[in-house]
Amino acid sequence: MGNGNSKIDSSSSSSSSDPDAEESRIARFKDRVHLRRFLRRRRKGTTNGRGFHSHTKLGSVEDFAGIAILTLIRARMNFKDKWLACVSFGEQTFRTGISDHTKEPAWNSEKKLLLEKDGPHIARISVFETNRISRNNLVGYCEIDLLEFLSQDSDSDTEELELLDPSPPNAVVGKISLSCSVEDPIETEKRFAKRILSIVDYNEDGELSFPEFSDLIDAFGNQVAASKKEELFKAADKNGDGVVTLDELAALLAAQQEKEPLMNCCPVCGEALEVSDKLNNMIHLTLCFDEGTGNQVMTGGFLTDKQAAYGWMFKLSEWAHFSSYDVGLNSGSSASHIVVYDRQKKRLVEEIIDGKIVLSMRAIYQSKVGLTLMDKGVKELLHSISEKQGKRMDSVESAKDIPHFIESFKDQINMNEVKHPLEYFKTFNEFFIRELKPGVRPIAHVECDDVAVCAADCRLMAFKSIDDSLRLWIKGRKFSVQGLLGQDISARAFMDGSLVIFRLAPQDYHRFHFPVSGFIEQIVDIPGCLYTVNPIAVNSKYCNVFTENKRSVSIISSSDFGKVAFVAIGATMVGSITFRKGKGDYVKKGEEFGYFSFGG
Amino acid sequence: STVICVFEKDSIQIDEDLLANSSRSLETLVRVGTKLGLSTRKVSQTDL
Repeated sequence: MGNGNSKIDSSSSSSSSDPDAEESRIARFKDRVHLRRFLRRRRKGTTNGRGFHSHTKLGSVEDFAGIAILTLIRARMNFKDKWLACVSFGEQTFRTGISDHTKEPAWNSEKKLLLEKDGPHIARISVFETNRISRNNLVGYCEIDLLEFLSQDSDSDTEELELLDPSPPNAVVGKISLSCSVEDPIETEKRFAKRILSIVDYNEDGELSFPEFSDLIDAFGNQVAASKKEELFKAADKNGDGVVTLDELAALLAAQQEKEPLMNCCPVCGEALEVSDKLNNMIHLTLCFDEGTGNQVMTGGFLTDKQAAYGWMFKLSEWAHFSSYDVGLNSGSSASHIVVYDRQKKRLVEEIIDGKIVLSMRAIYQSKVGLTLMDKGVKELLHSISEKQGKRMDSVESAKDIPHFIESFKDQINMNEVKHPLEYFKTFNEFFIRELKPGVRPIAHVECDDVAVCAADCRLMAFKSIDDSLRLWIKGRKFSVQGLLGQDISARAFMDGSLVIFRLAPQDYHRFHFPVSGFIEQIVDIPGCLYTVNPIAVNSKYCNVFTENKRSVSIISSSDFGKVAFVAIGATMVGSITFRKGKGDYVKKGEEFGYFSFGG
Repeated sequence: STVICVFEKDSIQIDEDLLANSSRSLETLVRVGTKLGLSTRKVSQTDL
């Protein structure tokens, strides 16, 4: 095996019959769990007097997976109120309790978070003033990169961060003190075994008799394991005293999870556990078992900090999931929000759509009546409105709308990335198709043409097959690839291909780029309607926006991906499609292809 | 406005995180130029 023990390979097969190899894999797993602490942390060795965990820092962030304990201690605000704080991390948001009426709220609330190299690591902390009746107001926020924080060489247990006003110019409105430490992986393993053990340790003696052990295996829901309980019990009971202790159970779980996992899914949340990722499984289970036990001071179940701040209304349904909080035909009042996953920040964000727009869109796109009205002249009306809007947005007067537009999307338009200063834009349309500074959108693996890249700043949906896209997203009954590409382009090459949808929102950078390198074989313009391409319409079975809207279809011939159909689809108001490359051009991935602008 | 890209069958291995979110009907906020997926054609051509 050479120096195999020094390597960490979670993808090793567990089906080998070689006992040496088996032992070696178990050893590697244990190394993976245990030796990390020597690689990553320097224990300070003291508790801080508030009963918090001893402060553990990371020595290296490479290949890290573990539990971070984030504690929101207190804040110093500029005025008195009753305060609550939220931590948004990955797909969840947690909130503290509400403080007394004070300028210096103290929460001392902690939350365990799963932290790993490729997972989310930036926590957003938001502080709200609370209201008894109306929704709570966001007063200040800050962001902290937990991996970076934990790897800093600092003597202090706590850090004080400035809270910024969410509105420009983002003045400092207070300060928040927090601490973050890594839970010892051995502690994690022990706590996990203890939690598991406590499920069936009826007489609470810290040991499992065979009947208790038998119940535990049944609780895991693994039929194979259930059929050989006695064998497993004997394997666990190392000293043969007829009971399984905490340590023996921990050893069994570590060894067994390596060979043949006892648990196929989490007994708490039901999530399937990846066979290849034992450490993360243990961490997941530990976090899940901790929920609702009182061990965690912050409450969770929110998707975004906006939700956590809704006040009394949201308390009626604290546990939300985006499937019940989505747009679409049956989503009721929640259709005024779209939840999207920010790939860069690795967390859910909420986009608010104006309530009036939602109501009108639902009335038009999600009912037969609305769409019948569409056929009675509304199509022409949409075209006419879009053309008029295009002319208006090309006028010099439209430039005065730019500051208001930027203010409306203050969190989502970063003027530091824009190539030209605000004064450069003489019309709204010029600003709408603004260029970005060179380098602010680096192209992934720029020299490797076998890596495709995203074609726009957008909200993306990707499906391995057309069938998947129809099952999960595109509900229009008449959708087909041939319909999308139009009569002049054969869809044969794309049958059962993969489909990616790049949806641009008004505030986005509106230029689109090539996802792959190759030659442009042809560009075909297809006239059509200018329905909205909002998910409300895409998710409607009565509406076929992708096959009825005005669009331009380009075929890019690429040596690495074969033919790629690139369909630019116009929408209400934004119906003008301009290309900066043409038929026969050789294009590099990431290069600008064209832009959408206001017009018909 | 929207761009749709259609790839030939088995020509691209789209990044798992994007597929996973989409399978939950959850849109992913991405930026232009970030990785979308890998070509699978070279692998299959080599295999052949």
